[in-house]
Amino acid sequence: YAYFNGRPRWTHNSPMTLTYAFSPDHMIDYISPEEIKAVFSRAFTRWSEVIPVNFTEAQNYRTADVRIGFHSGDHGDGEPFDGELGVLAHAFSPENGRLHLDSAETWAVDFGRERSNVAIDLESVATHEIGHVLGLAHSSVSDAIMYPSLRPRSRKVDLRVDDVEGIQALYGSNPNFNYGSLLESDRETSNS
Amino acid sequence: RTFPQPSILNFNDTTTSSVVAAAFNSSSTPWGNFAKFANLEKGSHVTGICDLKTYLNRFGYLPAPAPGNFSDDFDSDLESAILTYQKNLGLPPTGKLDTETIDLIMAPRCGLGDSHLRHNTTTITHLHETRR
Repeated sequence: YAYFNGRPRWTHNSPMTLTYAFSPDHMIDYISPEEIKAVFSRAFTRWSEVIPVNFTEAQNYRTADVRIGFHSGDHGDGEPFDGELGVLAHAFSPENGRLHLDSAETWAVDFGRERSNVAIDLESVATHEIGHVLGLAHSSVSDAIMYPSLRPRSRKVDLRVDDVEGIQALYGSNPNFNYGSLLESDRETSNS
Repeated sequence: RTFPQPSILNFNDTTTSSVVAAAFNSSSTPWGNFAKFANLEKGSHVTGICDLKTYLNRFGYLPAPAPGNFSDDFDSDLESAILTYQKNLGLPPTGKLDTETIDLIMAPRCGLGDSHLRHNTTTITHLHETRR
């Protein structure tokens, strides 16, 4: 695992609660808002299960800590998206809170329903980008959530030991976190 | 939006390389035409390899050219950048554009760069050792 320069992290008072909201103007229309919210709720939960940070959806986009939107091309943050495939998404380091997904992708919440061969799993990308929002940079571990690449029609949503160790070094461990919840094979790989 | 004929692809397999290849070989995708650089090595001169240098520059592996644009030469700087890319992302470090490397370069990815991996290698190692 790795961090951004200066190792930035959110500094809200403990117990830390971060709010997140979806852009009222920049969303996609072929996946329902309820499904998108469910995807992000699960993605945030994965991180909150391992660190003492809670996430709550807020209605006010402008004042939320984490602001999520689907954007295309040059969308004003100096990091233009490039159309289908290529760059899928990006997010900013703490405590900026911007999380942007490329609206040109064919986002999927269910590969059985979305048959495109270039479909990208929204939950996998959301989980990765939340890692950036929290302060993790890219990892060299190919199985880790924070590895920078994701193939079309592939799904990677479970935190691995590398992700957990990295984020817990920033925020500490959730007292309810149980290492047994990580994949057995992953723990064996880490131990070796 | 149109896509290739579904009949040639196995949509039920989420990892089949043929699916990946079918998707990435399209020149309509940002890095789809990088496939033609497969198996090149230092000393080659191929039109368009400047785009690959731009890619490596964008993600933190190659310094910006000064002055002007990147050349189409497979030079020492490009070889070094590819070597670092391979080491950072868990590929066999050959410094060549082998198939595995090109395949990963063409894969969709996060827009953030990887430069911290190279710069913070010592720190990363130290943190792991401390925790163990």
